[in-house]
Amino acid sequence: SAPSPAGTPSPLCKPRRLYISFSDVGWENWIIAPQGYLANYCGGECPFPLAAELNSTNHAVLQTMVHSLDPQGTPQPCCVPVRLSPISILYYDNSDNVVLRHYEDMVVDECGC
Amino acid sequence: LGPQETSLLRSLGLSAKPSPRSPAPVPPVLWRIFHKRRTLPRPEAAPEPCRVEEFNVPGNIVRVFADQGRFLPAGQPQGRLCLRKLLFFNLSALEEGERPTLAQLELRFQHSSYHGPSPGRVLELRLYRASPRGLPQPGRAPLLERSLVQLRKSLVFELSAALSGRAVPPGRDSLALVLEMSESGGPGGPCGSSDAFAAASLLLVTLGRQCRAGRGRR
Repeated sequence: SAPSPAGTPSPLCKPRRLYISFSDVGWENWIIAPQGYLANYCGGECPFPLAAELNSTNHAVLQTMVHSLDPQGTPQPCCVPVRLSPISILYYDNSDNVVLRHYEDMVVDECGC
Repeated sequence: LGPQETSLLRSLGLSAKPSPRSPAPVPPVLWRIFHKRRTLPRPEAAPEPCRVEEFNVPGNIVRVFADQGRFLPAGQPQGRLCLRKLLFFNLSALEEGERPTLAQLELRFQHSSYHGPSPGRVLELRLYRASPRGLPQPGRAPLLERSLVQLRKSLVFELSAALSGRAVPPGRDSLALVLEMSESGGPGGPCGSSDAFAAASLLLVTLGRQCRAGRGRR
């Protein structure tokens, strides 16, 4: 559930808050813990000229330049996760065994272009 | 959610959405590991993803399998055989290529207080590898032998040798053991241990494919 933005959110690419509640997706009867977690997501633009804090690749810099010359032909670079964190989930599997499993790349910590 | 949910469940290592029928209580050790990981300041101090520090073994999946075996007839009682039970663990939840790195058998007994065998007697515990029908493999030495002067509420035994660390071959989806408990020494007396036996479970730590193949991105 992404909160309604307070004020005018920055248009630039950055992590946005997203809390995933397992009961919202109907998984609460087999996931023991957590009941949900802060997954976040990447949102916002990668405009020309790419600001230093936008964690951008060289390719993205060039792409924004070409986009500014030819907006119809070349899109802006995308805003994507560049650093993610794992979480552990405690759940019942298909044989009712109790499982604690470590899942990589489940939380967005940083975004970039 | 349909196809998206199915593909997401598969990437979580599940063939379908689980619907637990008789969910077992969560073993305290799993809660401890779970809470410890949750309270870590992220992400710098995150534990190494493919290691279970609490057991100091490689692994990213910890499962607890409940025993599904039955009590066996005493057969030819050697000494004072009090208890003979098939311990059967359905390992079909393991995915192909998962490699067990730790296996711990826990035997739980009813008595909350310490309940020993009769004075001057010793409780002997033996564990054999068995066929799924509960027949010990002939001529095989016991996997484990212990003499106990005192019976505790929970006994934990290291069984990694029984699963000998290699990847679980496809189709090998169960582990069957025969547990025998007998009393020896001093004058006869009722075998307290047989009715004290409550349950058994197998804790298994495995290294999943994604850990063994390095950090594959999906």
